[in-house]
Amino acid sequence: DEQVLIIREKLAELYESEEEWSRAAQMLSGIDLDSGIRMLDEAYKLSKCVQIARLYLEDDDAVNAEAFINKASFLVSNSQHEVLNLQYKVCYARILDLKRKFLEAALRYYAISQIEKRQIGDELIDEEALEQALTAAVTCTILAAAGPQRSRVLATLYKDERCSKLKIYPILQKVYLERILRKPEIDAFAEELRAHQKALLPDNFTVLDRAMIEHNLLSASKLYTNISFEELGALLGIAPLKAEKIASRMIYEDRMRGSIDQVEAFIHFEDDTEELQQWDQQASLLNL
Amino acid sequence: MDIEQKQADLIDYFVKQAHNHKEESLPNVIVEATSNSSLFAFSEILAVPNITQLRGTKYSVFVDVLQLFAHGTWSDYKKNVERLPPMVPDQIRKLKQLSVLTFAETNKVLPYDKLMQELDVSNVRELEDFLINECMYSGIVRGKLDQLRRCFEVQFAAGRDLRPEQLENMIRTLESWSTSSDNLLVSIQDKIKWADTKSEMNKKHQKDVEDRMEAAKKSS
Amino acid sequence: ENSLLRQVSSLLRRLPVIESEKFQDDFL
Repeated sequence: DEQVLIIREKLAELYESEEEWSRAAQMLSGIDLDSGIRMLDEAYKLSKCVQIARLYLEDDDAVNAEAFINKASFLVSNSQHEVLNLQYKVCYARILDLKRKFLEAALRYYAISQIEKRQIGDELIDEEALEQALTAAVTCTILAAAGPQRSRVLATLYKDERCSKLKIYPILQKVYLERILRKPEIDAFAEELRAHQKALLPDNFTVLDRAMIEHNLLSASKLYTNISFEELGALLGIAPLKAEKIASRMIYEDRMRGSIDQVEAFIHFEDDTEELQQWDQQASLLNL
Repeated sequence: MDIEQKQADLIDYFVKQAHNHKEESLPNVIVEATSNSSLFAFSEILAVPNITQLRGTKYSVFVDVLQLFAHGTWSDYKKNVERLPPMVPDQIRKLKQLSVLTFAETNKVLPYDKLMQELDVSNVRELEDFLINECMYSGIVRGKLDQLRRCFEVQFAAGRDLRPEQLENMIRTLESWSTSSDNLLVSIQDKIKWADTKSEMNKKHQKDVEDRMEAAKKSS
Repeated sequence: ENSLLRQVSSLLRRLPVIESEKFQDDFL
């Protein structure tokens, strides 16, 4: 077993040097980490699981990476190895990102970006890496489903001074302020995205399209009391019926308040606050 | 009030510019001020002596431009287009933004048709884009677009420079508001007093009834 | 002070803050 382990590790090294990531991962995953015959220490097991997950992630293979990160999650809580723990966190965030659980990924990327130590073990944490993590957090938040949860994360990011220095800041600002995003801005944002973030979905929209359409729909709900399907479609750059469908799903999921009049082909954006409550909300006028 | 904070520095800057420039370069200062995307107030600049002294000179027409931006609308410009210097796109946009503020002074509900006519916009999409991008997103106006009723409901509009004759109306509105508030407070006080009195009377009546019941029980 | 006048003008334009039958009923 000892010899097989050494051979496998050496072969994996070779595959890695040739950038054959998945093959390297497969080579290492053949090592029996759970065998009762040999006692392998927890740190070694953790390092192998994380290493395999990282290799699979190089090929954007979230499924296999997740399998090994899940194994690692049983070991990481007892681990004192700071470098491994950090690598585990980064893998986890990337897996969530690949699986399009964008809000969760954003929160994990954000936590990574807030690391204060500049040296963990032998690894130096440079500012660029932290900036990348922060940018990834912003990107994932923007791609996440529009709604109250996303709004909270957006607020956190927007108020973080570090974000104002990022290249992605202008779009973050617009998304946070719930402003309509125009095509040139969306195209510029798209250039910074990875393949899975622009992947085609069953409804023939890409991940990016859907995020942008939902955001713009929510922005429209702040500007309009009501809008026709046709105008909404024109605003969102999609067919009127698709606009209606997306709006109805968002209303159904309670991510947007409103109602749809299919007879008149209008969407009414509702603020169903009671009259007296609305009047009370104007109390600030007296202060002014 | 955000608008005032945002433009306070700009006003200071252009007032200083107006103080420090000679007559020949003041038209450029005026064009720069009226083209600036964040400046919507011009009274302070108009009040600078260097500017008022342009009247009667060959640059007098630029004072008219400044006056137009302080109090006028896009329609006013069109009526005087031969007399006034041609405007750059930034000035045209600014004047149209200011026109919306003027319309909002007298009406809270602005019909699309009137806006399209006044702003020389040919279709609803173009009008709404203008109201969204140039008015709402620039923070000078807050409101809701109503496509069914074809109107723009204004909730907030930044204040334009005041004309002297507007002051009296403002004072009257403030007095009326203050009087209504006072009357309402008096009315509420009266209602409280009435409620208290009623409550006392009810308690007394309750006690009378109970006393009579007691007396009746004893005598029987 | 021009700035103050503009602010007051803007403030007054917001009145009345609500105008609807439903509000009148609730208010009364």
